[in-house]
Amino acid sequence: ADQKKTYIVHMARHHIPPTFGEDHEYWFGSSLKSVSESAEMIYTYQNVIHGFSTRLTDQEAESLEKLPGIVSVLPELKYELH
Amino acid sequence: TTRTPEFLGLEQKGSMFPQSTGESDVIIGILDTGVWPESKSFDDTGMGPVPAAWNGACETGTNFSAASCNRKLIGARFFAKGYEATLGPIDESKENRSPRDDDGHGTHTSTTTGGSVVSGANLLGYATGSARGMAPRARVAVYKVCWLGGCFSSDILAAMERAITDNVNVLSLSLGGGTADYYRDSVAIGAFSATEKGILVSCSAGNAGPTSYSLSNVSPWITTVGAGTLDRDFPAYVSLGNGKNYSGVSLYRGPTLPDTLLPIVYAGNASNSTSGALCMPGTLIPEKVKGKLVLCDRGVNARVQKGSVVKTAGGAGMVLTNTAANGEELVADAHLLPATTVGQKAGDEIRKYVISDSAPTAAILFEGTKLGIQPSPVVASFSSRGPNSITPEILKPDIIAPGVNILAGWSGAVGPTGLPDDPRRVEFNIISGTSMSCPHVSGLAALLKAAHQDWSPAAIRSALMTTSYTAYKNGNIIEDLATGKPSTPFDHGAGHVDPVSAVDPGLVYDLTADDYFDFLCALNYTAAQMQVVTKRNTSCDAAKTYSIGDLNYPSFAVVVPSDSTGKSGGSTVVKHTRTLTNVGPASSTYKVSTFSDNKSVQMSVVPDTLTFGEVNEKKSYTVTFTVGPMAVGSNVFGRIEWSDGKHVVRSPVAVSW
Repeated sequence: ADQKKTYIVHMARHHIPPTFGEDHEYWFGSSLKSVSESAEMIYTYQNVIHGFSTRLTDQEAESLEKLPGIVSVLPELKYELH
Repeated sequence: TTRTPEFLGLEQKGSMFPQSTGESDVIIGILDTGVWPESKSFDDTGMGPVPAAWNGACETGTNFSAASCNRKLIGARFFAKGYEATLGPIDESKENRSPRDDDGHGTHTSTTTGGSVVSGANLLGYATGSARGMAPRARVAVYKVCWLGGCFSSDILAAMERAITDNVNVLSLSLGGGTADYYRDSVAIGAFSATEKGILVSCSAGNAGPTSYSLSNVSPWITTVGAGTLDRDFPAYVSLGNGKNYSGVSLYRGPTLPDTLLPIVYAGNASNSTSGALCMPGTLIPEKVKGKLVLCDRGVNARVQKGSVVKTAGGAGMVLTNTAANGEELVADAHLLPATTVGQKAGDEIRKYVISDSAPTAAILFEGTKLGIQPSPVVASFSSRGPNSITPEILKPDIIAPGVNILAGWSGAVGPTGLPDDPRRVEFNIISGTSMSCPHVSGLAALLKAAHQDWSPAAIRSALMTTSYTAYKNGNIIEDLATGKPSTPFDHGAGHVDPVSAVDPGLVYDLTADDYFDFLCALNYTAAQMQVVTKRNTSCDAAKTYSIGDLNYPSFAVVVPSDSTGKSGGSTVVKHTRTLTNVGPASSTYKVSTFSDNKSVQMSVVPDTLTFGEVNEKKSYTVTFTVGPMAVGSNVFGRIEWSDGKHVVRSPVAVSW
């Protein structure tokens, strides 16, 4: 349970709290820091999804999922060449 | 690639494509293992300036600089942060932390889709010819997302993000990740955004065939590509001491075997391992194989590794036999020692002889490259098959294209077998997979985009699908190599791609992102699931009736409900509506024909005639499927065709109980 895994965090673009203005990355970071002091964003995404990827424990992922504006916290998948 | 341009009719006189002027404005993005920029297939001689819309870059990294790109290879990026977050820093003694391809797969796919013309291409003398990508004047941008340890979805999403902002027109992904629902599948999610922005996304169907329900990349906004054979083979016969001969295939080039027959031993009898027949590393007893041919069973480890294992143990050569899992499919390999691959039936006969004869002998005779092999194409056994496990009402794969024994560019970092102990370096390699068929379709989509710049991704896919063919010139249906029988739409989708016809399809089934949104509503997605895939803040309309069957898809998959409410006289009635857009002559009249391979499925189409008065005019029709009772698990196939006498707009039909 303490082991960190990569998650892709989908956020609701239109639910950004007014305090963040239009600074979505700041909102992403603030949401992340509220569940994990040590977690860092791997990527932020604005076009393909609205959100970011990060390393979290299962517990942190569950906590993040409950925050306002979070649509989904999905574990990373591994793909293979065909 | 060599041969596929001829096989696809692209070299025909009068083909529209050679005169297409917009091709150099089309940019194909490839997510793969990177690129070997020194490949002659990236020669940019005669290419004009990079399109003004291009926002991409040539990223620097280990053994890769901005100078690695040119007017053909206009972009190269790498995405490793997700990979490194999981597996630690990339070991730069083993792979380049840059867009450089250490594997070969990415160079193969990118040159297949958009490589320049290279004369005299070959692999060790095999498949010689003029090699070219399907869209030889299109621009290529490579996004490296796959590393030694795999391809991670956080990197794939990041690459798709950049490809969208870089302004690619086509995205080609020869990778997959099983059968996650769309809202869990990063490729599907990324492809939705790309499609919404007018980018056609072509993906490989997977190599998990011939098992049913084995497809990857099945979302309706993705073009899903299965694999077929060419009319080319690389025969290498096995001649046994009992006088019998069996055909096999090989790409071996090197010191030949003696002219005399050599002793042959079954690997299972030359090993202390219970799985010795597989020729796994360290399992063969050198004293029992030295100087002999070794018969190995296919499976578990790589085919070329088995040859390496035999060579290391002192064997003189190898006969590799398919098992039930592969049937009669013959995939050629550039083995490190004289070796050939035979089908299951031949392998069983050879095994019987080798085990039962007191002093069995054999020889391998290499015949080089043969063209004109018939029948072709044949659906590859490995090509993944429908039904679609996520949404059975969407028929997948969409189409098949050449994917067996394809020659294309290769990395200079690795030999043709990909084995660490292969010291050979080649400019081109021959490999197989739906990874190879996907970039064929990506390149052809680029040609269509160039010829019809206003067409949507769905229109391009529709043109490719409705003009594809399902029968040989003699009228027989395209065979399935797995069974030797006629293939079905679950194997070949709409059929084998025919780009010359696709450029002038007459009518297309168009789709927008809004239609895909409605499709997700029909799946009863939750608001969160909808938002993950579409990023939209809007929800499904509670007052609206959504139907998966009404997605304006160029094919029909009817799933007969077990508790059908539309019963009429013991039959089930299912209605699907479609809309056709006229992209042919302004004034045209199309009449419909329907075909079903079983009386249990009756189709009626209303109206049965569509008259168009102008270009881009849309007309709708409804198909009523009247379906009789059949056993659960039964399938009936058919087709619906619209024709004006010149164009035939063909849709496959699959009905499943």
